[in-house]
Amino acid sequence: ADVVAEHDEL
Amino acid sequence: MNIFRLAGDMTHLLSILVLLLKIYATKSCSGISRKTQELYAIVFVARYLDLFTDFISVYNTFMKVVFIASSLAIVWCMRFHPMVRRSYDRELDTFRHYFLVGASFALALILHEKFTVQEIFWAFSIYLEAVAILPQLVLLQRSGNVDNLTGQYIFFLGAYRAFYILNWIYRYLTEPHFTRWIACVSGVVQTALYADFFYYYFISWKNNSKLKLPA
Repeated sequence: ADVVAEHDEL
Repeated sequence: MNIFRLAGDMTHLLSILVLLLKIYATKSCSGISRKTQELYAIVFVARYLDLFTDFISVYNTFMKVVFIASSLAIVWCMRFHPMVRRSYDRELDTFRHYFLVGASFALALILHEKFTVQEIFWAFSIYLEAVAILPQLVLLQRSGNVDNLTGQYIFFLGAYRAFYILNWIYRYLTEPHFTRWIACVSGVVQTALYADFFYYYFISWKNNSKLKLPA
């Protein structure tokens, strides 16, 4: 599933 | 985490420390655009809505708190600190920055990763950050002279997103499913806006002369 990666960048 | 992103975050932190140093040491905010600082405060609040819901790492949470707290503190200082607020270039800082807020939000409603409140505010913060420096650059063009600390502040602020572009290239090459088009395109636009400032900053650094921007 193309889970939108949570935003791990600032 | 990769070296480019760490360098970017440290450069970003450095730019904020330089600005805090300037305001605290000189008790003056001349040459600083309050509107740009207000836009950055909006950027960080809108981007870090997930501060209490998504825990990524201690570093991530710590930096988010630092960015939110410092940007709000700078705006507070420029508005309410008796000595600092007196040195604010009110008549030079006239960029209508609310247009930037409206345009960024409108774009976020159209271009986002998911149609959720958090994602729309995240995209909004990315677009707004790309243009947030405009009031500051306009103010510098108007005032012509740039004091050292202000020049360093803007230089580090521009450099941090350039490091992030290297980070995105690195992640694109090393992580199979990494795509961050919104942040990437916006980051390139953001860095490009500094291009002329970087040019004059480099010239003044090479000639060891005071940074002058053509009016």
